[in-house]
Amino acid sequence: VLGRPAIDEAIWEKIEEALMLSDMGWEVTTKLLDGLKERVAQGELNDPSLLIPALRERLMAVMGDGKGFDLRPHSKPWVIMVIGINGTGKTTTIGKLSHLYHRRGYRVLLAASDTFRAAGTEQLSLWAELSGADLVKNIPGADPASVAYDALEAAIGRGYDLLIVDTAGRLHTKVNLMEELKKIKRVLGKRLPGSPHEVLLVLDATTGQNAISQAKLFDQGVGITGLVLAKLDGTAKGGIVVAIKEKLGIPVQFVGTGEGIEDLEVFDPQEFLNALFE
Amino acid sequence: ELRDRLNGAFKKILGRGKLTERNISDSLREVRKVLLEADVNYKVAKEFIARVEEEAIGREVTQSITPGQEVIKVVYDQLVELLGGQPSPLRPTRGSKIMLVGLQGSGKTTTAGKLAKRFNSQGFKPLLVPADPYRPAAVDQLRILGESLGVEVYSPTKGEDPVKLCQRACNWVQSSGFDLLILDTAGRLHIDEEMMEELRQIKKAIAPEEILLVADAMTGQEAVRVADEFEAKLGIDGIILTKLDGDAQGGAALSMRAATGRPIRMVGVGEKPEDLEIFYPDRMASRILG
Ligand SMILES: Nc1nc2c(ncn2[C@@H]2O[C@H](COP(=O)(O)OP(=O)(O)OP(=O)(O)O)[C@@H](O)[C@H]2O)c(=O)[nH]1
Ligand SMILES: Nc1nc2c(ncn2[C@@H]2O[C@H](COP(=O)(O)OP(=O)(O)OP(=O)(O)O)[C@@H](O)[C@H]2O)c(=O)[nH]1
Ligand SMILES: [Mg+2]
Ligand SMILES: [Mg+2]
Repeated sequence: VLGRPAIDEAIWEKIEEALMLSDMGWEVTTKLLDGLKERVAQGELNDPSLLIPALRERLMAVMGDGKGFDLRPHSKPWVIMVIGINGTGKTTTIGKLSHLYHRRGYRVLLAASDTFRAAGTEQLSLWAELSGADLVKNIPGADPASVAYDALEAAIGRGYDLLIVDTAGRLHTKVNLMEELKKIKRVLGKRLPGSPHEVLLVLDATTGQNAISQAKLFDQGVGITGLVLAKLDGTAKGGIVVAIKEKLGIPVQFVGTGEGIEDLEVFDPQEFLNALFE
Repeated sequence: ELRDRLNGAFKKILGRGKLTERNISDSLREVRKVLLEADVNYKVAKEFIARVEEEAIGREVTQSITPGQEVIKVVYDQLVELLGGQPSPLRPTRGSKIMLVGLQGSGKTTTAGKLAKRFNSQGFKPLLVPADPYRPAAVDQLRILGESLGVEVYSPTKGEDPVKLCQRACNWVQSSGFDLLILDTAGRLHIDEEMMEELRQIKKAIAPEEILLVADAMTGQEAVRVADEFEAKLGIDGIILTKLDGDAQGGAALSMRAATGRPIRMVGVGEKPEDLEIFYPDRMASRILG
């Protein structure tokens, strides 16, 4: 026993700091630490060097149970709706997704349902060009649900494999804007039962605990099938997705790693945890 | 609600008397938790609590309030002070050049429009400069905003180098009756050395009076580092916090102010050009404390 370093308060503080700084939040951090302390108390972990691997193991259990995003469309057209608060990276992510599918030989149609923000349609139009996709759009101020509807009609009529619907950024706390989002989803589902087949919430990796509120309210509103964690090429670790997975069970499907068309990766929990523990 | 939690923590203290290290440690733990849940940076929160403890110990709890209330008062006052004490709104002078910088998607272009509207109505003749040649349709975005406000937007040539564009705009402003330059730059990472160098080049070329970091109010723990690096690598004169119309408590405000000492000048409270307000430290303190 002599000479073995102790698991002391200083070590717990260091671990707490690391988890907190990664944006995991107080609740998740405390839960993880309590779990570790319990195992130490039971004698399962008796050396400081065992703590991080144990922590990693626990986090892998939370983040790694998904089967990973299945990129293959299961019916035609496969409809993906992209939502999220302002400026998180929705439109750019759609450009990347569109390219990803185009490279695999699928015919992609994009719906410019952001008819609100200045140059929202122009921005998506450029991404359509860059990714080899076609675009259905309307004039600024047009009803977003009607653009989505027209796009779905076109997707069905002209045999596209995929339809990706871009929506305007909106704060989850704005009830009328959440109603608008529900309407878009309803209109899609009415025209093509089962659609939208995927509803992706795009989160900014630099966001703090507010991401939980975002996920909660967007999920309550339209139901989220997966998260895109954008801007992970910055210095933020994106620990908020751990809290979201723990509390709401929503998995991360993709990670955005830059502003270029290739900068989208399917979520790999090992990679994610590597970066977290760097 | 912090008040109830602190009163709960103090129930164990019988009688009144002075605040001691022992009897406030529980309440300080509660305060720290509130700050961390509000996204205040972990290290900033630690230092802040130490400061509060220092300030609170030895205080007499007067007859009229509870020890918990006394601690809240110290926390609130310290927060207000740390956030700047008094508002420090943007007050440009004729001929000023305002440069907006920040991470991707923080709200710079929209804020440029808001500033143009505000100063236009104050009698300035602003010129908007779209110095983002990278983001698809970024120039269109600012041009459309300018048009809706009746504010002139400088026209870059296709893919024009931002430094050259800013120099051109600056030279032109002096001879054409505009008295305020609002410069919108591309979003960039604080760790992208090439892009940070671009900002330094623009600063060197036109010497803006006001370089403002436009930051998202819901930024998490990284707020300290982002603000730190923009200050160290470029130098900023102030901060504008955006998207405060949401339910983010805004601990990033404290983190960024603590990290740089720069004032938070204005806040964005919506997507429309009129949605810009002066930053009030006391209102922000109440918001952070929930
Ligand atoms: N570094 C980095 N930047 C990104 C990433 N994804 C998007 N961006 C940038 O983030 C900014 C905002 O992206 P948009 O695609 O316009 O975001 P949005 O969610 O559609 O915005 P709104 O429609 O206005 O709500 C742009 O400058 C993008 O280039 C990413 O993974 N990494
Ligand atoms: N709700 C709300 N939305 C805002 C606010 N400020 C900006 N936005 C929105 O945030 C999104 C991003 O704004 P932009 O002005 O494009 O951000 P940016 O910093 O110029 O983005 P990049 O140039 O890509 O770095 C847009 O949807 C804006 O309408 C605000 O105060 N409140
Ligand atoms: Mg968009
Ligand atoms: Mg911009």
